[in-house]
Amino acid sequence: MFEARLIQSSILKKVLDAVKDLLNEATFECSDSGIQVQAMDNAHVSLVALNLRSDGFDKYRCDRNLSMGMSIATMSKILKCAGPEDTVTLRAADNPDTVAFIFESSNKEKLAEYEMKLINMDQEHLGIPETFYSCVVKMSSHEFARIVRDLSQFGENITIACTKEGVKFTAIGDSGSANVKLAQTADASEENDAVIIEMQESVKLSFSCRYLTCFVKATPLCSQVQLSISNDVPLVCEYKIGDIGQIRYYLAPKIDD
Amino acid sequence: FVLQKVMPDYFPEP
Repeated sequence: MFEARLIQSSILKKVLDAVKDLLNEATFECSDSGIQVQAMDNAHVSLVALNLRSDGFDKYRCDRNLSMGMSIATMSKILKCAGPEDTVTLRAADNPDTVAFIFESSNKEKLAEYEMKLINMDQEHLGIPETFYSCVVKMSSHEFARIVRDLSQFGENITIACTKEGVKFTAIGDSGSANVKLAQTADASEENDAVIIEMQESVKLSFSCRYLTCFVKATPLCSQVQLSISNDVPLVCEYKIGDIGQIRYYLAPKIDD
Repeated sequence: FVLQKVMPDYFPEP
């Protein structure tokens, strides 16, 4: 028996909004420690790693490890049926063909249950090593979303150049170019808006706007985003999910011919 | 920019 309950369905709604443009389907690995998802987009250029710890749920029970292949589009449709104040419970048997989503209104007068068929999926699990990054930038997630949106109008790629002084985002296209520079915050008292850079070595890499635009769909999950960058390895774009876990997006850099 | 590796190039299956 697997059962996981969240008082706020809005967290799960936001998680689905943050992955539905990248993933068609994904395997949800459920164990005692929580729920983990690792999935690549169709082109295998990006990877989503989602972790929801069991202690972050209001109720969590997982008698044996489960791998549940789920259609992200169907799951997203189901979660749209939950009210923002509803409690959500995921429930499955030990060898499940289906998973149930149960929504309960805060006054307990409405109970809705949606059952979704699981998908048999070939599991392709990649080993992501612990990596020490040359630059780690912490900044407002809203500011990052805005920069991605603004610069995407000018080119297909955004170049991120990070030095000790700050971080510079550049897009160059046929119609012109755009760049935004953010200086490291001197007084980081306003923590959420601060730009904090931990740098060992300056880096400069380019990434596809199309994927970055998908990643910033996670903005409602967290007021801060963390970008980890090293030359010649994938960018990591990380959003915390309250006290329950985090979502990390990995994106392969563009390589200059 | 013409080249872009894919995730398994960076993170091989264990």
